[in-house]
Amino acid sequence: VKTKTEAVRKSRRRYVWFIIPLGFGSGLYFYNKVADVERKVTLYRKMPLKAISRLWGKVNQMDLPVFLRKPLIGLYIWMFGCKIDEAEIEDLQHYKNLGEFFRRELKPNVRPIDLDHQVTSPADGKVLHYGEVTSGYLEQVKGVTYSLKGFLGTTPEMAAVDDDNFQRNLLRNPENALYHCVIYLAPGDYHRFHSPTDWLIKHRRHFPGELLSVNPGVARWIEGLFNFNERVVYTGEWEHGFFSMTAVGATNVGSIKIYCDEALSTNMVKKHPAGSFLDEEFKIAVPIMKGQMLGEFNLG
Amino acid sequence: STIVLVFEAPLNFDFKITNNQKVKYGEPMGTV
Repeated sequence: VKTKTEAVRKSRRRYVWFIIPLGFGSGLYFYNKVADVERKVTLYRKMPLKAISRLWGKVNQMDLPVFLRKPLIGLYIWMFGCKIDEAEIEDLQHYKNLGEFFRRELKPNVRPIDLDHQVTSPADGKVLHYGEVTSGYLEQVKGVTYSLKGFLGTTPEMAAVDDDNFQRNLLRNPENALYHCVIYLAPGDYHRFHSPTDWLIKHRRHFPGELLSVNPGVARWIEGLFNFNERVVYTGEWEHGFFSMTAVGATNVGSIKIYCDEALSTNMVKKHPAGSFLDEEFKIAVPIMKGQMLGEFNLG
Repeated sequence: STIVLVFEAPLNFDFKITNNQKVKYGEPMGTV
């Protein structure tokens, strides 16, 4: 019995000497990995992406000589897989510059608006994430969250309210739920957007922000990405209560135009205090119909 | 660029999309 107990003790000692360095080593490895990601994110956020985007916008507003339009715009079409056959104007020489091509219109009837469902897609793109909002947090991609309060912005009266109550306060009917959906527009996609349902716009909140890439890879990498970027949040009401639609800018695409809101001007401020925003209340709510063309993203 | 929708709806709201699905504007996304 004595010999057996001694053997067990020895094996335990050996096991401990194996497990401690292994645990310590893997802890250090993961700490370094996290620190490395944080360093990269900090470095990425320090890049002058707004200035680059503004410059890119200016370059692309300059008219191209007619003989260069077809090869240059054609190269863009080839690189990003644009479907030129869907564009209202297929003749590339018609587009004075890349900016004009980027905000091209589509042929009528290439996108029939579904009448059987209450919410339709507002844009051509890829669904990054969708579902019910829980505990006041949204998901930008699976498992990566950001605060609803930070995204929509708050008021001085609501500033002290926690995320959960902030979400509850948005509901007109407490028995309803809050849902969300994120659609990513790739460089080759049609860059105008349309109303997903019939609703009334009552308020606009413009967050002058950064212009980080919103590519799904970056969205997986930077938590709260949509809360950092330049964006315009339109809020109002639809049949079931609260409704909001937000256009989030990205690197080289920070200029957002909304047709029913001529006063809006984005990517104009070089520096901005974090979380600052500009509000505009629509004294008369603006009725928007499902499928109606609402606005566009522009280079710049 | 990205479009984010946040909206209130009854608990039986049914999404007709999946993550990573390619969509075109006007296509169904969900209904009560």
